[in-house]
Order: sequence, then C-alpha cells, then structure tokens
Amino acid sequence: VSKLAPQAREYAAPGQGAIPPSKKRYIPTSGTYPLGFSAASAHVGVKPSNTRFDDVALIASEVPCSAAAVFTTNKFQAAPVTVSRNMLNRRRGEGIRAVVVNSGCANAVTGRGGIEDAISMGHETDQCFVNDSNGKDDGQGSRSIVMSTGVIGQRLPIKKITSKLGTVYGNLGETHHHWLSAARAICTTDTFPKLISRTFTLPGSQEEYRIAGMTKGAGMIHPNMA
Amino acid sequence: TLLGILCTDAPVGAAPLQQSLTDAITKSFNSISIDGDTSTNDTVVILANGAAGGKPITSTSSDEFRAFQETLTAFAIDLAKLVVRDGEGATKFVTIKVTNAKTYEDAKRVANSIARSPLVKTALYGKDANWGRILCATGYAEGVESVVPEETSVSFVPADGSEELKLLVRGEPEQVDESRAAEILAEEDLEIVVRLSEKFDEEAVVWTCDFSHEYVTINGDYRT
Repeated sequence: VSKLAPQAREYAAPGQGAIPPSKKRYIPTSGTYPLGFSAASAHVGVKPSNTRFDDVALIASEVPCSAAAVFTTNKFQAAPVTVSRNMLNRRRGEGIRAVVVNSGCANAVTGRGGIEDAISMGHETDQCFVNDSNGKDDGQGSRSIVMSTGVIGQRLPIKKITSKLGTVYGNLGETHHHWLSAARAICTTDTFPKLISRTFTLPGSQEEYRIAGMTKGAGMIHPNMA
Repeated sequence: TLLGILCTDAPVGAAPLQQSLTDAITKSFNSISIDGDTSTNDTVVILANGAAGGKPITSTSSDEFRAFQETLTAFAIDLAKLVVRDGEGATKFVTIKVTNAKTYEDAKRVANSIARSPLVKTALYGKDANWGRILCATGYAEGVESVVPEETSVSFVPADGSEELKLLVRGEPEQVDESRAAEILAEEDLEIVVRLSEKFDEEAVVWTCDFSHEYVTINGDYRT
C-alpha cells in the first residue's frame, strides 16, 4: 500500500483515529435511553490489525420486542442482510431480543459460508439469553438481528467473534457510556460515533417515552433501502 | 455502509413499526448521499419493547401512530444528517432543496442527481459558486418531467439564514456578487435551492457533502 500511495493512512479500526476537534460537538455527553434496553461492546480483533479497539456491539432488550427493518436493495446483498431479513419475516417482527454487530468485515459476497457465519453469529447471541427469565426458546428460531460492516469479500473470523459474545453480553449496561461504546464499536472509517436520544409523548397517553439511535457510515453511502 | 439501530420503549406492534420505519426512511436515510455508492450491507432496524407502558399502537390509522411516525421521521433525519457530517473527507454539509416539481419523486431525482455529481461536489470543495454544474446535473436527472429550463432558478442560502444569493433566475444567469458568494461558501453549511417550474409545488430535500482529496486518500487505502 505504501508503495502505491505513500500518503495513505490506516483508517480501518474503529475509534483508531483521534476525533477531529470540529466533530466533537456532535458527540453527546449524556443521553436519555429507552427503558429495558442495554448496550455493550467488546474487542474481538475482526481485522487482525485492530489490536485494541472494540469492534463488536450488542444492543439487547430485557423482554422480547417488536422489530422492523429496511435493507439495501443492492442485488449483491451481504449475508447478514439475507439472514436478518429472513429471520424477521419468519417471526413477523415479533419476539426479538437483540442486535449484534461487528465492524471490520462486511461478510458480503462470501457465499454459502458467509450465510452460515451470519446464522451462527445470531444463534450464538441467542445463547447468551437462554438463562435469563425471558430467554426461553419459543421454538421459532433465532431472535437476534445480525449486522456486519467493513471490507467486502472476506469471510468473518466467526470463531473469534462467537468466542467473545459472552464477554460482550457480560458488558451490557444502561448508561450513556455503554451506549456510546456500542456506537463507537460499529464504526469503520467514521471519525466519530453517532448517537442521539430524546424523549417524546403520544396523544392520549400520560407516559413519557424514549428513543435512542446509533448509526455508522462515512463512505459507500447512497442508501436505497426498502 | 450505513448501519442504524434505533430503540424505543414505546409500545408499538411489529406491523405499525415496519410501516413507520419504511415511511421515515424515505425522507431520512434514503435522502442522503456521500459518494453515490449503494452498499451491500445497508440496514436500519428499530426495536420497540413497550417497557414504558401505555396503550399499544397496533394499527396505522390512529393518532398515536401518526404522532409516533412524525417523531420517528424527525429522529431518523437527525441521525442521517450525522452520517453526512462524517462523510469521508467531507469539509461541507450541503442541503439540496428542489422545489416546484411535479411530484416528490421528480424533486428527489433532481436532488439526487445534483448530490451525486462529482463536478458539483468538487466545486463545493473548491468554494466555487458553480451554478452551471448544478444546472447540468439537474438537466440529466433521469425520468424527470418537471424540469423546464426557462423556468429554473438556482440560489444559495447562507447558513446564517440571511437572504439567498440568486445565481440563476428563470433560466437567466444573475450578476453574482463574488465576494458574497465566497463568504457563503466559506461556511461549513450551505443550502442549494433549485426551483424547477412555477406550475408545480412538490419538493424534496437531500443532504450531501463535498468531495475532497481526503476521500481519494481514504479509499485508495481501504482494501478488500
């Protein structure tokens, strides 16, 4: 790489670079997060060059919840897109417990093996919940949504990932720090984690509700999801 | 790749949740462009666990659903804008507003055409008020019926909300105040307004960024 582009820098590991001063104002220092959800991250080293930074995130609900999704309409859909869409269709968007995300490898254009890896990532995430009070298998298969982001055309180091899912599950927490760590772990070439939260009310209800969201993306961005 | 994970403790059933997300995406994440490339992995999910209690939203015809949909759309727009703020190598945050189109789809196609134009994006990086490139990208937008060259106007709206700088009015170029154009383009935020025809009133907004040397550096390095 250095011979081809001596000016090139390494951009691959999440959180690797210092956050540019002009971007710091977009990173929240606190948040109001939805009840019953928790977030976490852990270092796996999906990219071998990433020796320090968290690259797997988990967002989980204490109770089974409704879920909906939109996916890329690119005809070459990555394995986690296919697996997650099929899972949500099978379950009709009900009974979901978690979203598990890795950065560093997109698990895209990886053939049947990639599909098996994505299924395994979801299944092993489910296993983290089997011993909690809402973790009993309902007989409808996986209840974890799987996402991957990073380079295309490489197989996931699935054993490395699944071996750390217990760690990331153990890191789950409800604080701003937990949410921000998860937002940072899904980054690739992003220069800052993207996380916002707010409260809202609905007509005819006394309740106050919360919504939180994290996103990542910096390049290969012209979404056309459905 | 774009990934998004949204969570709420509102009690929303799966079917209305899907409807509200699908609607919200059109005017948020499907209305941004960094480099014009659609990824193999783009995914946005939303989870609703109902932990805050209250009456469940089970249909798409209630006031509660409409209120939730509005909240979700505004929230998704704010999240989507953060992605544009972090566009690879971006130095500018650009709002492209296309008005006076026959349909929303027409306006969106024109806005996307401008947002994807490398020459528009490099002009923005170079702080050049190059309305010719904007007009060119407007003119080749595919499948658009409502572009009428002699009725088309292009303006820059400063980030501070002061009076817009008119570059082209009804197909005729304006005498541009270059020093004011330079002031407007020196700011990080910029809004480009393109008015297509006085006969129509639909509009669309797309958010994008400029193209810089840094974009090439990053993507010349990033390996599959």
